[in-house]
Amino acid sequence: TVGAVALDIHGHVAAATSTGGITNKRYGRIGDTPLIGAGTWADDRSAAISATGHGEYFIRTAVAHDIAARMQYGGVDLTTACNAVVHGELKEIGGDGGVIAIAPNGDTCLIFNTPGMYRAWRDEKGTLHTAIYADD
Amino acid sequence: MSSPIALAIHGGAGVLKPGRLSEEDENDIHAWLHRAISAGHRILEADGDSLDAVEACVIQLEECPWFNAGYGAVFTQDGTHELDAAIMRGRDRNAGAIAGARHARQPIHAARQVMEYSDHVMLGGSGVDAFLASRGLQPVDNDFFDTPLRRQQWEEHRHSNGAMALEPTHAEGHKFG
Repeated sequence: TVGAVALDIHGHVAAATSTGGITNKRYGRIGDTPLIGAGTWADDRSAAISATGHGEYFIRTAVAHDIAARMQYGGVDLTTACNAVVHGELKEIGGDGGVIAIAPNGDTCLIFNTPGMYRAWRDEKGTLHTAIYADD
Repeated sequence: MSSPIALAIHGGAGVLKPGRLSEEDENDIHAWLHRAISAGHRILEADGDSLDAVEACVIQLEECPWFNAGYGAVFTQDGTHELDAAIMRGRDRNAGAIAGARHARQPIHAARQVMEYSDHVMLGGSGVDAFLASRGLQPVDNDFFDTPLRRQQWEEHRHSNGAMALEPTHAEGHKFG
């Protein structure tokens, strides 16, 4: 699964996610589809989020919207919300994977509970970084 | 007053441990990631729209055979490809998604077409292709998305234990995401 989240100079966030699902899937399985609210979400009042991992767990925990709701209704920051969902709600039911997220204030999170995640980001100085493994 | 800009992208997550990829492969992946984020970064640096930026990044990622989306997507049990994508705009929470598409050359662009030119949030299966045809987008044959690596992985799974199809494992080579 691939995805992107962005904040533009006008203060608007957006998210996009694309996938092929799992190898050998059948029966028209849509468990890895980036459903709005589970794998993909964007709301200027909270954050833009794109997810990758065991899709059916992300659906069951409404990962992307859960992160946004924690920020919007609970007042927590982006990192706190992402950590609580990826390492808490998701991991507790056995879901592996991660998210990338950006808040309207420019906060950027790339959080995962697996040994690695292909990823890249722009830091606050404008430098682009790429990484594969957790320790990168 | 202008906002700061920010951008992040991901490929898949999973059993990625140092030593399983060659240095050459790692360098290739880093190059693809840099190419993809640069596509969106150029748009943001030019005061462009965040929706255009995320679409540009994902189109680049869909072209990379290392990642499971677009070219190089995994095989279904019947040996074809089904592609899914979603896009959402934070300004007004407008969104578009596709599921089980088979002939959409750029799945994320198809999702954006659904968002901008249909009355719906999500289309599935053959309906995606019909809608895209109505928009004048050229379909591609499903085998456009084949790669030798994905076919090999599919063959290994198909012959080793077909019953694992519905249960993603952490086995090396079993792509999920």
